[in-house]
Amino acid sequence: TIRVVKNVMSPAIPITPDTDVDEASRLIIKKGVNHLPVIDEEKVLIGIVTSWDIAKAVATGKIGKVKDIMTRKVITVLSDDPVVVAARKMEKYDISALPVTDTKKHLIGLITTEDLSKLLSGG
Amino acid sequence: TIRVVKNVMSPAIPITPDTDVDEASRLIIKKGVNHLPVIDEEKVLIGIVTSWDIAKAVATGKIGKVKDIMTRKVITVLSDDPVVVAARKMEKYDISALPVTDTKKHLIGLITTEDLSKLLSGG
Ligand SMILES: C[S@@+](CC[C@H](N)C(=O)[O-])C[C@H]1O[C@@H](n2cnc3c(N)ncnc32)[C@H](O)[C@@H]1O
Ligand SMILES: C[S@@+](CC[C@H](N)C(=O)[O-])C[C@H]1O[C@@H](n2cnc3c(N)ncnc32)[C@H](O)[C@@H]1O
Repeated sequence: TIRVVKNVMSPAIPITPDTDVDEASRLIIKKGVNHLPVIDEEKVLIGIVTSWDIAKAVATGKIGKVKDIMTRKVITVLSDDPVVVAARKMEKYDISALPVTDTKKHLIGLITTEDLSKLLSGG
Repeated sequence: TIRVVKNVMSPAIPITPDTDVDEASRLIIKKGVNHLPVIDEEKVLIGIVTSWDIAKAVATGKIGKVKDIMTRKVITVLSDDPVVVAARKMEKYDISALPVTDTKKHLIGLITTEDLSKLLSGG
């Protein structure tokens, strides 16, 4: 059987664009994750902010709001996509996570290179 | 043939413990990586600092030196270890990178969950 994203993904921990970057950092640490999908009031995906973006904020001295540092053009996958599609997208765009959405960009989960790496641990 | 770490790993980008955190952040952004192994004057591995640690520094307001925020008890692999050993260690410790060292803890490379994910992309 072909492995599909919904059987491998993790829960997504979303955040809103007007959140302060230091508040986003506290959520990243509290949950032990590196990627926070950004959603609007209708829970539609509008961006992603990662610990890499926070390092960039430190490097440039611009620690403001999530909307100031998030990536807006988000690469995503669908829950029924094969895992190999997720692996190819993350390789192509040099990213380590993909929000999983439905066809209307509502957030369902998150699949990361950590989730894919677990498939190789024989566990 | 069994895949081994040395055929899958990436180059390591090391840093020294007395480097400022904002300087470490600039290196993370410039090289497009998330993990910097920390080495001493004899090039022996003494820690690791990641973009997650920088998010933690932002969350706690402690943006000082690398040695203040780095992890000192580093999980590593050897270049001849099978890839499955690296995958199991990263799963067990909930980490996304392992410095590759020789038996005297000299840095040879870095293997990440991004490297392992590429093995699933059929590429
Ligand atoms: C290009 S990667 C480079 C570093 C490293 N490969 C990583 O994944 O963290 C870092 C950037 O990718 C962005 N990013 C992460 N996941 C993304 C996704 N699914 N779609 C678009 N951009 C994403 C982040 O917002 C960040 O600005
Ligand atoms: C426990 S992980 C949790 C978040 C996420 N799983 C990740 O890998 O970034 C974050 C912590 O792991 C540490 N870390 C990363 N790679 C490590 C390694 N090879 N050995 C020991 N600690 C490591 C970092 O210094 C950071 O403090």
